Amino acid sequence: AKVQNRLDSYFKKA
Amino acid sequence: MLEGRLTHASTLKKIVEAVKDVISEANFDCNDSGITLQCMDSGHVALVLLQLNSDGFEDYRCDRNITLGINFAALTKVLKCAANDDSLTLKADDSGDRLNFVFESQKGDRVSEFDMKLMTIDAELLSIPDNDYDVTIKMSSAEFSRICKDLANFGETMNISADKESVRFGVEGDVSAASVVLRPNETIDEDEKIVSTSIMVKKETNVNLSMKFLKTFANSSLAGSVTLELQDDIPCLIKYVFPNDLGVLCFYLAPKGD
Repeated sequence: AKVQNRLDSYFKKA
Repeated sequence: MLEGRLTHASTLKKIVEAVKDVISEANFDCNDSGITLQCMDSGHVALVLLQLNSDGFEDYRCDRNITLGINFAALTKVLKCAANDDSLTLKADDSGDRLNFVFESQKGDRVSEFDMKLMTIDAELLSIPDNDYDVTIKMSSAEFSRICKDLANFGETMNISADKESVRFGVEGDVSAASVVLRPNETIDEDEKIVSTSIMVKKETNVNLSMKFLKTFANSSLAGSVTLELQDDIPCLIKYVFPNDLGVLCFYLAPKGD
């Protein structure tokens, strides 16, 4: 099954 | 103080309807250029970015930056009371603890007013890089909605792959598989508007995305067309542009990996 990634790994905190 | 008047309350109604299943509360950041909202779902899988330009309002004034912390369940209740062709005037003073809504019928013979308590929301903002995606697909929002609805019955993961000739939406379930392939075209819809599918590909791309979120983000009432921006291993962007320069509603969705 595919694993759902989180946005935190792509976008940094502003 | 903030004061903004939208010709159609339905505009805000549709926006809230489209995001309320993803976010339960969020800050509306208001300044003289307009209103911005950025919020992730609780699982940090999807992000909603709304930008409403002051120019798209019939009247707009905001003399000081103000943050309105809004509960979407409460907002939905208020907006339900607006008829689709009512105008909407939003008002908040600098304290940012209440938001006032006035709905007025087109003929001006019915005015209703609602006051909503605001909340303090400790929101975490992300900086979203301005990415030049490998694939840009522009298509009818009704078509995108139909594809998501049809394919959602077959599995939890949508695979979208695009090359220069076509884009393929596919899903593989436990017992069956389904796919829809779109090629660039131009058709006339029932309102006699041109609805085209355009596919711009710099590099062939193949992404896996959550069907549940895609189905939520496929919304034909927001705008006639939708733009999908894709790239391998990068969150996809689903974008609706509102008419009359009012702004955009963007959904970012993190990909699924192996």
